[in-house]
Amino acid sequence: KKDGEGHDEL
Amino acid sequence: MNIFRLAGDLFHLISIFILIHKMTTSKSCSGISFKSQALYLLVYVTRYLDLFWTFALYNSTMKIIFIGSSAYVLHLMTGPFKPTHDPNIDTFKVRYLIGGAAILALLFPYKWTPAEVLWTFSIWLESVAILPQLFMVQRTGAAETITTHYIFALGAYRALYIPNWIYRYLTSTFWDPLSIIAGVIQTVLYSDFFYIYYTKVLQGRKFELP
Repeated sequence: KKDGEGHDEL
Repeated sequence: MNIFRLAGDLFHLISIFILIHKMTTSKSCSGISFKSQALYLLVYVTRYLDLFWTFALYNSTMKIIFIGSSAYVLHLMTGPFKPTHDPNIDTFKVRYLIGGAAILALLFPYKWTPAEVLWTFSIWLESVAILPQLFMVQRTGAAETITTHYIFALGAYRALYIPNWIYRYLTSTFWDPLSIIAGVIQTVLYSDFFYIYYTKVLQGRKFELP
């Protein structure tokens, strides 16, 4: 997953 | 999701619980920096805008808890417990923290979209948001033991994200350099506090600065 395509960490 | 991130988020929840428990049982917010608490609300509001367009049960629930609890803490500090808040010892110049985070967010976001710039702002702001609180402890030279447990848990939350990032890099070649750099800085800022906490509080003594 490339960065910036939605962040899955809090 | 991995055990490190789960433990980190758990420590984050614990820190919030300790803070609210301390304030409601002692009916006081003495020793707590309003500025740091206000910065945390700003961190959560700017980072969790994606609540509006993404949904994941765990993440969305936690985001709502973090935003709600930090707003509640600010309510307690400006409402019922306002008399116990002494702004004269909460003097850290947060404008430099906000300004610095804003500049970094405008210079190096992953993408120049409003959501990404705000997310980057939030990541950098969180890395320094504890400074007013640590500065207040420094100035008063001591802190209630419960407050040190709060700060420890808050520091442990992001510290545990570091093994999470290592784990994710090793297992899925995912990595988020902005979060990692800011997270390492954030954890380093706690290092002297961690040292004193470990040598003093965990030995059953009061938290006093040398």
